This record gives sequence, structure tokens and C-alpha cells, in this order.
Amino acid sequence: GKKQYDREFLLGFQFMAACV
Amino acid sequence: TVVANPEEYMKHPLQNKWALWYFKNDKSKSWTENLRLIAKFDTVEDFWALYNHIQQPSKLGFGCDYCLFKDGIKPMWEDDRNKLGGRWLMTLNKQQRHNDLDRYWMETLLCLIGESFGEASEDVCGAVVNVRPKGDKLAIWTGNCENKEAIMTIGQQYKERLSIPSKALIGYQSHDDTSSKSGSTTKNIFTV
Repeated sequence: GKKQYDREFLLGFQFMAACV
Repeated sequence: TVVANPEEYMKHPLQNKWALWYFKNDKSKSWTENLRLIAKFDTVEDFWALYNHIQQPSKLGFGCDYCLFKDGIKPMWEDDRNKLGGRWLMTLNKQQRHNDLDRYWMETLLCLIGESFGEASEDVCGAVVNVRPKGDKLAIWTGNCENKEAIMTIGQQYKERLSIPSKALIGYQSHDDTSSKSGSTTKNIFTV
């Protein structure tokens, strides 16, 4: 399916350290 | 036995791969020489790694632009995927550089990478922010200025996302009209 993300979901990742 | 949960270590893929471009106005160079690709990304995590690393638009010098476009589309009218298209244009006043510009640009980016316009997101080519002494500009570029339904969906939702009052109108202009204009204003094909 189409990958749609709302703003709150996206904002939740702003300050997570990239771990991969 | 411990089974790793992919949700905990996999990056979150975006629908599209995106390319962020930077334009710096150096008059000793050609327009295309002044346009530089910064990076491409196709996950939520890589988007933020890039976003958090670069200057906000309000910190850029006059004449600079950021462009975020789908991979394979160059941020110029001449690209095959742009040449029949146009843009929803927001013109900001000088005060808004301090109050709104960075927030509006981030919302614009989130609208694009999150595919916020539903089916109409397929019509989106990219977005541009221009930092200019007279007033900054923000635009969402779409691929075909005759796709009224998609264009109106994008314009209405974009305006809502930026919390623009309904009585403040924003206009959609074709690249063809913008590139061939003789004066300083281009006619709006659509407004919301």
C-alpha cells in the first residue's frame, strides 16, 4: 500500500538517533 | 529464543525517494552551476538526519533556495516532469521570515514526504523555498497545470496545513506563464 505518514508520526522521529 | 522485532531496527521507508537541492546565487557562475544536489533520502530517519544537519531557510543568504524534489526530477521548469506543470505560490512578507518561514518550510517538507495529499500527491513534483530581500517565497510544484482536481486538493490541504486564514488567497500559476511573463506578476490559474 501507499506509505502515507501524518505530521505527528513524522515529528516523532525528529530527535531519535539514527541507529541503522 | 529472542526474535528481533523489525519495527525496532528498520528505518521507515517513504513512498518516494527525494532529493534536496541547494541554490546559491553566485553571479560569476551559470544558473545550473549554482544549483547543487545536497543529498537523497528515502526513509523517515534519513530525512531527519539531513533536516537536523542543515541551516533553516531563515539563516540562508539572500538569493539562496532549497528545493526538495522527487528523485529523477530536476528543480527546473525545463524538466520533462515539470514543463507542463505549475506551482502553488506563497509570498511571504519580511516579518514572516522570523515568524513563519522555517515552520512553513518544515510543514511543506512533511506534506511531501508523508504524501499528505492522498492520490493528488502523485501530481507533486517538489517544493521550493526562495530567500529574497523583498520577501521570501514558498511553492509546491505539480506536474500538470490542467489537472484541476489534484491541484485544488493540494492547494486546499496545503493551506490548511500551514494554517493560512481562509480569506487569504494563494494562487497557482503555470510554469509556462511564469517563464514567459513580461512584468513582475503572473496570472493565477487557480486560487484557494
